[in-house]
Amino acid sequence: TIGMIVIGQSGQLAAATSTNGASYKVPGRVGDSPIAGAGAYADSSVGGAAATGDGDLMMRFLPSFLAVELMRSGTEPTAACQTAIYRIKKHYPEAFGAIICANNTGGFGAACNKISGFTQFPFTVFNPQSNKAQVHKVDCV
Amino acid sequence: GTILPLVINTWGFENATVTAWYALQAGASPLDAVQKGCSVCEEEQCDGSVGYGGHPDETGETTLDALIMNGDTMEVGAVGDLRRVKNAVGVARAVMEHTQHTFLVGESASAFAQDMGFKSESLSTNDSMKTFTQWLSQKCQPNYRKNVFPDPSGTCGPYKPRAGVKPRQKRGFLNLRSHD
Repeated sequence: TIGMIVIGQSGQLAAATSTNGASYKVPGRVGDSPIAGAGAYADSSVGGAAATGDGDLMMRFLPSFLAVELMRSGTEPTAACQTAIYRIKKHYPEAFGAIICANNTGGFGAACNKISGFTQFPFTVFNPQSNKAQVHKVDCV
Repeated sequence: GTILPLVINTWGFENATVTAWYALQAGASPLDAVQKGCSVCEEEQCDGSVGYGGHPDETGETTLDALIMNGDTMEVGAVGDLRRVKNAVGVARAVMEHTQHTFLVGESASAFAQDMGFKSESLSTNDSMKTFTQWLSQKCQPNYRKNVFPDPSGTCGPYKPRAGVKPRQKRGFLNLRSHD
């Protein structure tokens, strides 16, 4: 799955996701990716977020919406991402999930849920500081 | 301080990031840039979890989900369980631009895509069919069914509901490459 946030020079924001979902899913199953607020969310007045992982669980918590609303109230992107993950972890400690967050001034962060075999989450950033696509890794919480 | 523009995406899909970035630099809107970035992953079948030829369902078919959202206008276009169309994020954009709806699913989403000019073609590949065949040979394991008979933990379907539903059951398997 890819979830992407793009913010233009003057702060206009867009988000998108694309996936082929879970292997061996029951036909008709749809994950979190196409659900606004779950797979991704964008509000140019605040920022955006995009989630990835086990969509059957992720979609129950609208993590992207939650992260954007936390950033609206002043939370930094990394903390907003972490809170969204903690909300899921509270109910599903073994959930496979991660999220990226960006605010409309270009601040960004990410978080993931630490489970066996998944202790770091890679995400890719391109901004004027990096001047190239740079893969970052965040330690899962 | 403000550090813009910004392109950020999940996982290490650098070609998607670069494509979106250079689209922005060429004057594309963030909406166009994010669509182009995700489209690249669909074409490249990023880590097998995006685009055609990956993660077949119980019948061996690959289906796609996608969303696009404009943070200026709060417009959203989305498709779920899209069949036989490779450019899922493009169809999501078409939902946004050519309907007053938000989310189309299944065969009807595919019919809409065809009407909008998207090519209809199989999303299966030799790899996805091999994956599916192996799953069948492993008695359909892993398996997302529960509270059905025959026992889904060791038998393929078709399944019927089992009388009595067990309380919440822990998810029994994890495939870190199989993500939404």
